Amino acid sequence: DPNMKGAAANEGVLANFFNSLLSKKTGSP
Amino acid sequence: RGHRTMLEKTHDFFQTCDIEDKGFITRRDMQRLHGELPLSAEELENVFDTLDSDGNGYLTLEEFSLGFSEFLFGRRIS
Repeated sequence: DPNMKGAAANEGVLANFFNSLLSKKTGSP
Repeated sequence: RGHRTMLEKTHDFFQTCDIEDKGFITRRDMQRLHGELPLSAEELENVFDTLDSDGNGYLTLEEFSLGFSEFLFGRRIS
C-alpha cells in the first residue's frame, strides 16, 4: 500500500526532526 | 508534573522554529532550520507538510503539539 509507505516515511522524518530538536536542546551543557 | 514538562518542551521546540515569535510557524521558518538541524531541506518540507494537518500553510502550537505527541506515543492524541 503506497499510502502506508508514505505514512511510515513521514513518521521517520518526524522522528528524525524531533530527535534532532531534542539533541540540539540537551546536547550541549 | 510530567505533563507540564512535556508542554514546556513542546513550547520550547515551537519557539526554536518560530524565531520571530509570531505564534505560528511558516514553511519559510522551517527552511531556516536547515543548517541548524541535520535534516535536508526536502525533509524539513516533509516535516512541515506532515505537521500542518489542515494544510493552510501555518503551523500552530496545537498542530505542533499533535505531531510531538505522535512522535512520543506513536499516535495522535486528540
